[in-house]
Amino acid sequence: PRSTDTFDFSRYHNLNEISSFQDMLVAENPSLVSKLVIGQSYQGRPLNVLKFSTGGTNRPAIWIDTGIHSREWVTQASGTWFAKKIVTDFGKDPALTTILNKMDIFLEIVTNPDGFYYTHSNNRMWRKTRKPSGSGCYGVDPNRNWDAGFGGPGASSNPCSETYRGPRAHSESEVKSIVDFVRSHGNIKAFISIHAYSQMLMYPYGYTRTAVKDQAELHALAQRAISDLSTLYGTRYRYGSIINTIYQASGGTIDWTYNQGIKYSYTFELRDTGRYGFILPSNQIIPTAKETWLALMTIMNHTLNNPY
Amino acid sequence: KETFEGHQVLRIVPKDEVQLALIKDLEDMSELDFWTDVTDVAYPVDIRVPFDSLMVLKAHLMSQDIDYTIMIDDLQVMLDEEQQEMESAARLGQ
Repeated sequence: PRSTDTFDFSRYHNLNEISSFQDMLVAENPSLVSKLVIGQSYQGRPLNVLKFSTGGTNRPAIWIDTGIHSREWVTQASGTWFAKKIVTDFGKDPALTTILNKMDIFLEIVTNPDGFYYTHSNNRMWRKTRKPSGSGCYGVDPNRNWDAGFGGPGASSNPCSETYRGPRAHSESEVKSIVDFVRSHGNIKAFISIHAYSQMLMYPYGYTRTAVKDQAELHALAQRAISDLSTLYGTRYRYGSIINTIYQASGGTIDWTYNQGIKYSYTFELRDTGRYGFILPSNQIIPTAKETWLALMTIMNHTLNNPY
Repeated sequence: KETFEGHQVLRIVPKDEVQLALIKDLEDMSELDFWTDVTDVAYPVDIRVPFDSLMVLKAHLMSQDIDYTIMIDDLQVMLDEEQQEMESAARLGQ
């Protein structure tokens, strides 16, 4: 495609195509979108983050990431759609415009580029990061690598496991780069990490049964977000804390972000038709992204209206 | 390129706490790939099962009176379709 207007959002795209899309989006919207490179993957690929900003310095911000588990293709595809949605709706949708006039949005579409490349080239079912050869099991589950109950139950010390936590917290450059970015920014107010599938919206914690101090507010907001999501196609989500909704998992992304003081920390599991799992047909991308966007807007609006 | 001929994805819905525990025990079998995890009674667990493990696993589930459905009959067939669709879309784009 020569522009993001002709980019086919209803198809899956490889890493190069998504990178080109990001560059086009920046070139087309220089006063709103810029591209940050927050680090490098293990194999040296840039960790690109789109910044949507109308100006200001170190404004309060919202972080959204997709694709930390590489085989969850509908998430990278949805992230691409979100990026276009933001530039399309800015100036037209009053709610988004108000958000962007006061806050920045950071969007990392391909959070695990080595893994994503590997799903396109070698193993469509690959989930983890990539590491040098030496054993049959190359990589770490980046959603078990955060310094939040690291090494506890719900993560594996076996490198061959799909939930291998890595040798130490933040050992994965894909994780450490976000950690460094979040810390250096210091003003991120909402952090939303998007996975697929099984239709859930969750808040911390995953590593402990201790309720977060903001549980009542996070629970009510999750309920509103999934209610708004369901208005489009009637898609039903479960919601609650990670440990109560899905399983005990230590070293998870949003447990760390919440412990850093980011109150509105959420993680999604996107659409599940019950027939395809990770091989969700591409005609499901846009419906999935559209309904998810409604929930994202609910969370972003709430973040804007409830400063802390 | 790794292929997945004959791999099936089974969807298991545990009926009670006993079945839940039995399914959870399967997580120790490294050849199984849990697409969705064991959470609670009545919530589905999806497991990708390599062809070589299918017979044994299905027999085990039957012996424990655990019902399952086949969500994906042959994963590689679906991956081939996905690949063809991507290539077709790329050609159209060009």
